[in-house]
Amino acid sequence: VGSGRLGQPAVAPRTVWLPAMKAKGLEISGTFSRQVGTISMDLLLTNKALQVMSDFAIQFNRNSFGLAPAAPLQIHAPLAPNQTVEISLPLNTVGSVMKMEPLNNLQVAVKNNIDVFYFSTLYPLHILFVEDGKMERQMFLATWKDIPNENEAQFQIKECPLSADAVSSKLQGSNIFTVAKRNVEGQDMLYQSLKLTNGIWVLAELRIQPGSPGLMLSVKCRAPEVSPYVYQAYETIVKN
Amino acid sequence: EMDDGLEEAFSRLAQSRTNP
Repeated sequence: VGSGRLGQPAVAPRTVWLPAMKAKGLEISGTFSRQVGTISMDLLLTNKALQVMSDFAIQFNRNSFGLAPAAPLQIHAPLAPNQTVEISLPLNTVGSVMKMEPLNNLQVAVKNNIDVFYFSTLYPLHILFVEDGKMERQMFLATWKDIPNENEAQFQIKECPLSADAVSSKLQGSNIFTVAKRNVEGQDMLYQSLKLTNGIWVLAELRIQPGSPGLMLSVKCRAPEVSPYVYQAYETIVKN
Repeated sequence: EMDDGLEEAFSRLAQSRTNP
């Protein structure tokens, strides 16, 4: 799992979301990915109990961006003790919306023939970055000017010794688009846009100083509470 | 010519951000 190649979407390695000792022997590990417009929850289910597991189902609580399973959890045969099954559950964003704290928190219920189990996980915001997130240049300039300075957040991305073009290409693989590039006094400045599945636009300026290993990210958005999660996404993508 | 205006506007934006 994971891809370090340029232009490929960033995918984090799976982590354990539900330890077997908390779920009567059912262990669930997972990660999230987005591939050409399809969001997936990529799961490994392991039966660490002494009995067979069957009748699996999954449900999400209401969440900030309406993430919901787009299909039932399909496990075709009962899961024998010590058996593991790998599942890619397609998700959509047309579920019920309720603002969560943190914003990217997802509460999940999984049922089998033994019981119902609950866990929470955090999803990376970039699974919500849509493919048509490149803003028109004129619109970008107008929107940048229009969003008040109080809505600008700045972040440092440390230790990323990549060129402007390499960073731009990596980010584009996860639907962060470079609208314009300038070089001022030796600094590369990238103006970038992205759009979330709920239609929120995010504008960014990324500064790259040749010879300096860090990047400076400025984020402007009409919904500034998303900015720290956008920064986290940048971190994950450029370091993937 | 319109695109030249946009090019110029981005240059001004980048300049203003570097030397506010």
